[in-house]
Amino acid sequence: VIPQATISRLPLYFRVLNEYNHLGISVISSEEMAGNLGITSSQLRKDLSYFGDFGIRGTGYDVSDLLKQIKEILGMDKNRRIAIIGAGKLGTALAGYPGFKMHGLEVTALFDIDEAKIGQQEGKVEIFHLSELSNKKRELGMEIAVLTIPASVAQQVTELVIKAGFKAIWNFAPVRLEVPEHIILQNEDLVVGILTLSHHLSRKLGS
Amino acid sequence: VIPQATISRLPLYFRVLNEYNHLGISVISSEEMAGNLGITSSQLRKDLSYFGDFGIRGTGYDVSDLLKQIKEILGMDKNRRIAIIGAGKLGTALAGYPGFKMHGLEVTALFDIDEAKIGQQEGKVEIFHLSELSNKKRELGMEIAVLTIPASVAQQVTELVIKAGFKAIWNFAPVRLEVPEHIILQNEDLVVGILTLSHHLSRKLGS
Ligand SMILES: NC(=O)c1ccc[n+]([C@@H]2O[C@H](COP(=O)([O-])OP(=O)(O)OC[C@H]3O[C@@H](n4cnc5c(N)ncnc54)[C@H](O)[C@@H]3O)[C@@H](O)[C@H]2O)c1
Ligand SMILES: NC(=O)c1ccc[n+]([C@@H]2O[C@H](COP(=O)([O-])OP(=O)(O)OC[C@H]3O[C@@H](n4cnc5c(N)ncnc54)[C@H](O)[C@@H]3O)[C@@H](O)[C@H]2O)c1
Repeated sequence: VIPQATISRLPLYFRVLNEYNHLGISVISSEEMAGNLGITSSQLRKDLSYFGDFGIRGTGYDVSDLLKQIKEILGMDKNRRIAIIGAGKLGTALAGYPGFKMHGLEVTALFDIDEAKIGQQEGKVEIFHLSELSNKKRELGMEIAVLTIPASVAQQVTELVIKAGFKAIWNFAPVRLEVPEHIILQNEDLVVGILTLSHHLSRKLGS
Repeated sequence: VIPQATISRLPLYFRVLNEYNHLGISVISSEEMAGNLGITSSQLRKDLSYFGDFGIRGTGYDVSDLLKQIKEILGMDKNRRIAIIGAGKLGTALAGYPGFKMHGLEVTALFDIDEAKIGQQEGKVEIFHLSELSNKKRELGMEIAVLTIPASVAQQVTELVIKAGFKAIWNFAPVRLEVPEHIILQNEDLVVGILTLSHHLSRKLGS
């Protein structure tokens, strides 16, 4: 039986390993991974020992093997179809991002209310009118709705998305959304990445 | 003296508090914050006790006070000027994002090589030709370079950015960049957010 504390650290391990993998790095030492996460390397090795024998003392862990294993445990190895609501700058940037396909995530359709955009293609992905959301969700089998609409309409769009049957929402709009308890909601704020960088810059400039 | 392990957990606390703050939530319990991070709530309370008396037993922590304090400790309360290289879909979406201004981050200029884009404005921010990077960096006092160019040119653009004097780079292109040791590099991969969501969806559908 894997302890709950270990299970809850898995998304953090996933994050670090995913970054190393997407950067093409094939081996990571436990010190490096632990340091990245602010935990001790002995805690990390203890956690990972529940999942098999991945580490080679003195060398480290094979990044892609470990990543694959963690993805399976976390149930991340499923292909998911994604609807993007709001075919603006951010929505179309996400629609074209090759990183998603690499992870079995398929942006299947875009939705907007701007007549000028309806019927256009973003790469292979078509832009439909928002009123087609329910039909397209059923027809194309989408499960995740990504919200890249203005903050002012985010709550009302959320209600439409839930009515259309989506149970999982990835929100980029800078507002707090009210959703029923059974809806899975992930809020994304890109500010965290740049503030982390700003912090490292301060420490470096300070020293 | 604050232990190193506590200091290294601060960016994780910052992340959670930042999300709660940006969602307008004003109080967070230690159980909720700890659960979010996969650590015990007693570890969390011990860490936070080094920074003063923020918690109210039975109620929780004041999110914006704690966030402000952590930002000061991490040196995140400095205003920073940002240059965005690659005025495409993602670059222009970031240029317009109000979340940055709210944190004292100012997108000061955009750069591109596409003649059709040079001289245009994205909101208040002008698009300059890449050849003006060094001059504008000095003239406008920018410190952080954000890379939103295609993967195929990321390494060569990085070299220009370093030559121009930038010491901090936030990279969105899905490639591993080679940089000298003194350069601070943050890689951003939006795939992590959606895979975390996909994981929760699997667990929910599985149960
Ligand atoms: N979380 C982050 O880190 C981050 C970063 C950048 C932008 N953003 C946010 O993402 C959102 C989109 O930003 P952007 O720069 O792409 O904006 P944008 O103005 O370029 O795009 C918004 C799109 O939404 C469409 N739209 C408006 N109302 C709609 C509705 N009711 N239904 C469907 N579509 C509708 C518009 O026609 C437009 O195409 C904004 O809320 C912005 O603040 C977040
Ligand atoms: N990390 C993530 O989560 C994520 C998400 C979406 C996109 N991306 C990545 O971000 C990058 C930009 O994506 P996009 O959808 O905005 O692409 P885009 O094609 O819309 O924009 C790229 C821009 O870069 C410009 N450019 C090309 N070569 C240049 C050079 N040498 N110097 C300066 N500018 C140059 C182009 O003229 C264009 O304006 C890509 O690498 C993409 O894979 C990453």
